[in-house]
Amino acid sequence: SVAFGHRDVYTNHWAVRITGGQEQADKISAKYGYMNLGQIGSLEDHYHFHHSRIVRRAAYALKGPHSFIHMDPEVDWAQQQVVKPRVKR
Amino acid sequence: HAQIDPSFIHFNDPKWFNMWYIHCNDKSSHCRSEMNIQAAWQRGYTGKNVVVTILDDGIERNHPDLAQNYDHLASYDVNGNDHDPTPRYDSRNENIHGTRCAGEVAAVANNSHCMVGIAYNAHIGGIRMLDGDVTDIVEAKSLGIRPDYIDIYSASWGPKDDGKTVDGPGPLTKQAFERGIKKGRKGLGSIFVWASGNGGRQGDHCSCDGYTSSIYTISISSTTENGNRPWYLEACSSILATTYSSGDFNERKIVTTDIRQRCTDGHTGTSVSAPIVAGIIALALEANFLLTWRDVQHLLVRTSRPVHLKADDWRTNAAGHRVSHLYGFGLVDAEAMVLEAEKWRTVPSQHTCSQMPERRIRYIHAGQSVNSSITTSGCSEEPEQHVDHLEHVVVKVLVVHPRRGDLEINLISPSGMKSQLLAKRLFDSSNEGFRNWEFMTVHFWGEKAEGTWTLEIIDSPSKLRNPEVLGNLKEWTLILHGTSQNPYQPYSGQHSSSRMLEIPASQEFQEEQQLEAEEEQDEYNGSCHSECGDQGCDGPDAEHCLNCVHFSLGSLKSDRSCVSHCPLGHYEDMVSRRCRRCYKGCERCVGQSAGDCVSCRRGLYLNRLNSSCTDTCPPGYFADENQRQCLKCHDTCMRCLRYADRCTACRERYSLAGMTCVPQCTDGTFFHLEEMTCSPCHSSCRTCTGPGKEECIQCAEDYLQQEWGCVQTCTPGFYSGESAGVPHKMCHRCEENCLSCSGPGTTCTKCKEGYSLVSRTCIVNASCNNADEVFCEMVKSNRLCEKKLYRQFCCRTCLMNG
Repeated sequence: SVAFGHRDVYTNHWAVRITGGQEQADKISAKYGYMNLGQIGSLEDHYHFHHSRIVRRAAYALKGPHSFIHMDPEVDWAQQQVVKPRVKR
Repeated sequence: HAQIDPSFIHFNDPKWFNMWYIHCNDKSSHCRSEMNIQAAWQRGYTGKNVVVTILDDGIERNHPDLAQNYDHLASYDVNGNDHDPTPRYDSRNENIHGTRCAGEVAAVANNSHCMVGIAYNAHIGGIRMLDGDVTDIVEAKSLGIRPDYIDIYSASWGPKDDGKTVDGPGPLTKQAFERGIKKGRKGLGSIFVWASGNGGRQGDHCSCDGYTSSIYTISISSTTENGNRPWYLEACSSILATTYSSGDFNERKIVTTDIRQRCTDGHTGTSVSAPIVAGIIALALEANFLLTWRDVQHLLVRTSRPVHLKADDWRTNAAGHRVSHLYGFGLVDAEAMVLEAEKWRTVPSQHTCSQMPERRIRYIHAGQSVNSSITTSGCSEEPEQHVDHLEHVVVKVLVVHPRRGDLEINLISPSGMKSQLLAKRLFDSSNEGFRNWEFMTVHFWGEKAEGTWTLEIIDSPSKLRNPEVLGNLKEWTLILHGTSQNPYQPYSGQHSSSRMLEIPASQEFQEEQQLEAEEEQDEYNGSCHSECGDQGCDGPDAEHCLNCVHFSLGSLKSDRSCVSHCPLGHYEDMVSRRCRRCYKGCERCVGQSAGDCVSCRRGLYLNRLNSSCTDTCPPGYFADENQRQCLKCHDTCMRCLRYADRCTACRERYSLAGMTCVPQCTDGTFFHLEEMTCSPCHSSCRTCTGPGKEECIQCAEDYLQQEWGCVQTCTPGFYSGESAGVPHKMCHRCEENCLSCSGPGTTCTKCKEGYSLVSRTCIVNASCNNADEVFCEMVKSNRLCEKKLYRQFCCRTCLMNG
């Protein structure tokens, strides 16, 4: 369950968009301390990165060396994942 | 109200008699069961070869009523990142939902267990994705699993239905939807079925749920046995259709499979309805595998109807469709769906026309309303964007407002039809407004796009507000989706009862031969028509001839005329020099009998085997629209549709791959589409879809599955182990930062560079500056190092320091 009410809960997972294939994605993930968990489903050039040194859940998007991934010129887009409260109907 | 059904199917599943929503055979009480599922079964459709997956908290794949239909290729565990979607069992039975949904779709029939699914011969899988943190990545991954294999994704969850949430798919999930409808099912488009919101008691409105209000999802609502509104039901303009579900305590319930191999009637809500529709769509896909994602929505619009569903707001739109904010186009009709599907013509391609009014400030005063209008041509000047016949209409708004729940938003089409895009929500006190939120309505389906559209925003304050803080409609965009042509061909069935194409002969010939000349009584001395013969005429026209040069058409009763050539539907009888009618349905013929046809009228096809016109070609033949003939399917096809090589069933020793019949290749080989032969798999594969080592389906003997390939030994970072649901051993990932381990959990024997092995786990080599004796004693006494979260901190330093 989400512990922080309506506020976003940030995780230690990122979605990134990197062209250049799996190798390039692996290179960039290693550069900033992430682990590349592979392509996101059928979305080409989109990868799932995980950072084990970032706390699993946080009320804020914690800043650190890992944040520089957003500024890397090889990274088209990056987004830290937030927990989305979902209910079964 | 149904009488005793003489064609009642009997299954030995113990709860079959409780399945009132499929059949009515209760002699003691009135019963209405109008989804016509049994009738669809009686036409031979049970979901065979259709693949459905349930996105939820898992599926009990070894449930006796699911095991036979369970398909591991339609399944995945996104939460656990493995191939086994078995739900996590706990004392609170949290993870019952997916199994309950799955049973409704494809519980096995006549196996003495529990109940019967709507598509009881379909393949059923489960994607476990709700039992953990749900993120945009989790949702996008789940919606993109095997899109060429899975036909239908059913989801019975969504954002909170608390009456104050506005939430929807993130950027990745939106892309997953778009990719699914464009590329899924080999270009026909994945089918996404979604349960509409359950927040009726909280006054929620399902337009604030971006999943159900997406044009790519089929949003489904619920009604009770007696057609009443269930307590949980939300209203909104994006609902497409409705099914029965559980309702009040004095109304009957839905039965389905439950975890721990049980059966239950506790499943309720709109969660019941989405899987039912997924099952019905499976029946329709079996009737016509070439239905696109939009075809399916059209079928639902055309075949769903109000019947006994009670609502105050049933309206008929300008296209003649009856629609309600509670039920969409009404109760689904499975029989009508399959019958329409059989003869369905793919709708024309989707066009999208967007228009925005000129920007200006439009303040919304408390207690008042704001109207803004756009006049559109439906982008008629742009052929690729032109929308004439509407499907979905989307309004994207940017509204700033101090109390969002006080707003009601309506859209009025050029025909005057009004659709409520948003109702007031009592519990929504947010001041965030709507930031480019997209409201969607299906209420204008089939209407014309051209004309003036009006957006109406009504502010009805429910609590005291500062009157100086005004709302503001900053901008809005009208997005029209639809087609430039009429999507329905004249011979498509308009209703399930008109499924047989009949051409009344008298009507047909009346339309072609309107010969209503009055007989001239007076003697005529003028010149005759050129077609008149040597006996002269009574008047100037061809109808006045006393005999003909070439052929005579008609009779005394229908007014005879002279013609040079006989019209369509007739042949030239050279002996009597008369035009005689062809057999019914023939356009051109050489004689009067059914076997004398040369070509057929529109909507019928010439069967060259017996030279007759038919609306259904014999097995092994397909109806060719261009030649209007029954043409032979490809040799390997037993049945095909629209083209000789678009197979829907194969001959012996061939199997269906998409729409192609390919030889059944033996193990170790795959069918190479370009070379049209069986080619060898990679040596590491036992079965495969291609030559590469990443294309294995099952691994060869002595090989293990690692990620998406097969290896002889697991690479560093992985360990070998069994995996439930997979017939061969697999390489599982060791704990993070570990290069070599013997199993799951803390079993590491060698770490990556930069990490040290401490208590069989890998800890970063960093030292802690403040790890003094007192601190380390606290760490030790609280056994913090046994908790993964704390291992990276000071455990190494403390342990190294003794």
